[in-house]
Amino acid sequence: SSLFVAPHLLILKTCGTTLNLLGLYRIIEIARAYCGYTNVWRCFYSRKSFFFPERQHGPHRDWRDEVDFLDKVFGTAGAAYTVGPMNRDHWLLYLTSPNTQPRLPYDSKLPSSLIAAPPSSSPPAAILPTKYQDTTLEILMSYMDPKARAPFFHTEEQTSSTPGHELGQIISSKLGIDELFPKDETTLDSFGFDPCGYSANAVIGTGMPEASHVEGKPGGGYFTIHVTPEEGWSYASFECNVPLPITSSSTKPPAVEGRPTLQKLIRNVVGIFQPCRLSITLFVSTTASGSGDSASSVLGASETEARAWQSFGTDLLGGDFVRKDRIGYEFDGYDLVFACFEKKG
Amino acid sequence: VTSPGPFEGPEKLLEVWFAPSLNQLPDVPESSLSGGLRARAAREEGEKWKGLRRVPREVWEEMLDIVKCKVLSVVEGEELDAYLLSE
Repeated sequence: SSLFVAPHLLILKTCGTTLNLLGLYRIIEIARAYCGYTNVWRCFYSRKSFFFPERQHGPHRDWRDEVDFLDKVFGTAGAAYTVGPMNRDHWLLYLTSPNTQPRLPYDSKLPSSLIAAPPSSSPPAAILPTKYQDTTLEILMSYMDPKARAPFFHTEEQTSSTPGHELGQIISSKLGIDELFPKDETTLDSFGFDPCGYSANAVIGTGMPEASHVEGKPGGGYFTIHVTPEEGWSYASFECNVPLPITSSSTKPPAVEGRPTLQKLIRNVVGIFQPCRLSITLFVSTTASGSGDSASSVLGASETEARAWQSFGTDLLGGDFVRKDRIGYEFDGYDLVFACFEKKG
Repeated sequence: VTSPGPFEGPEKLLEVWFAPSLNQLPDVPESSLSGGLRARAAREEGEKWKGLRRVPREVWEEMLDIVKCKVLSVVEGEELDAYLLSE
C-alpha cells in the first residue's frame, strides 16, 4: 500500500482488507485543520473488481456501499461508473465535480493532540505554470506467469537474514524495476514482504508534473507498484503520473531525457509481470491546454487523449495478447481511455 | 487461530485534490498552512524550509491507523512525500 502527499493533493492506495474510505473523513479534517481547505477540488475513488469480495469490511463489502459512503460526503457532486465487462475484469470509478464542500457525518474536529502550532513565517512561493496536463496511467495485471511470480517469494532463510527494504532493492534491480525511468532522476523505495509480495514507490524528479517547468525541465511525478504473487490470485499493479510522450502512427514523439514513451513503459511493465489478463486506464485532464516543456503537455488535451486512444490499439502488446475492450469516457475535466487485454491461449 | 486466507491484491485507490494544481492553492486563513498538506520546497531557499510547513508524519499515521496500515518508510521529493505502507 502507498500514501502520496503533495501540497494540494493526497493519494491513498491500499490493498488487502484495509478500510481505505474510512480515512477520508480524517483526511478532510486534517486538510481543514492544518491548511484551511474547506472545499475538495476533486475526489476520485477507483478499484478493480475484488478476487474475494466477501472478505472485505465496512463500506468495502460492496460497490453500492462504497458509493453510498461517498455520496454521504459529496452529495450530488459525485457520480459512479462501472467500466468494462461486469462478469470479468471490470473497473469501478467514483468521481466528483470540481470544488465541492464535503460533509462529514459527525462534528468535525481533530483531537487536540494532532493539532500543531502553525509556523510563524511563510516560505517564498516558487513560480510555477498555472496550466499543465494531469495524466495518470494505471496498469492492473492478474494471473501472472509462474516465472514472473517466482522472484517475489522468499525463503525463511532470506527473510530472517535480509531486511525487507534490502529484499525490495534486490528484486527491483533483478527485474529492472529500477530502470523503468532514468536512474539519475529516480528515488526508489521498495520492500519485499515475508513470505511473499512486494511494494515500491518512486519519486521522479521533483515529484510533481508541473513542478520543474520553471527550470526548463520536463515535470516529474511518481510511480508505485504492488505485487501479490500467490498462485490463483496473483496480481500486480503499476501506477504513474510522470508526463510521457505518446506515440501515434503518424508522428514521432520528442525524446524526454531518456524517459520511455507511454507505450514503451506499458510494454516494459507488462514484460516484467507477465500477466494473462490486464486492464490499462489513462486519465488525461482536459481543463488545461498544453504549456511548458514536457512532451505530453506540448500537446493539447484532446490531442493527447486522441493519441492515447490510438496507442491502446490491438498491437500495443504485440502478438501474444488480444485486446478485448477499448472504452473512452469524457468526464467533466477529464478524459479516460480504458483497455483490457488477454494473453492468447 | 484462524488462517488469514488468501490476500486480496486489487487496491482501493483514493485521490483527494484540494486545488487543481500546485500553483492554484486556494486562499486560506493566515494561521493555517498556506503551503498546503506538504511543504513546497522553495528552490532559492534550499533546504531551509524543507519539513517546516507540512502536516506532521504522526498525524498521517493516526489517519492510517483508521485505514489499518502502518508506515514502513518515506521518500521525500521536492514536491511530494511518498509513504510505503504495510498491507
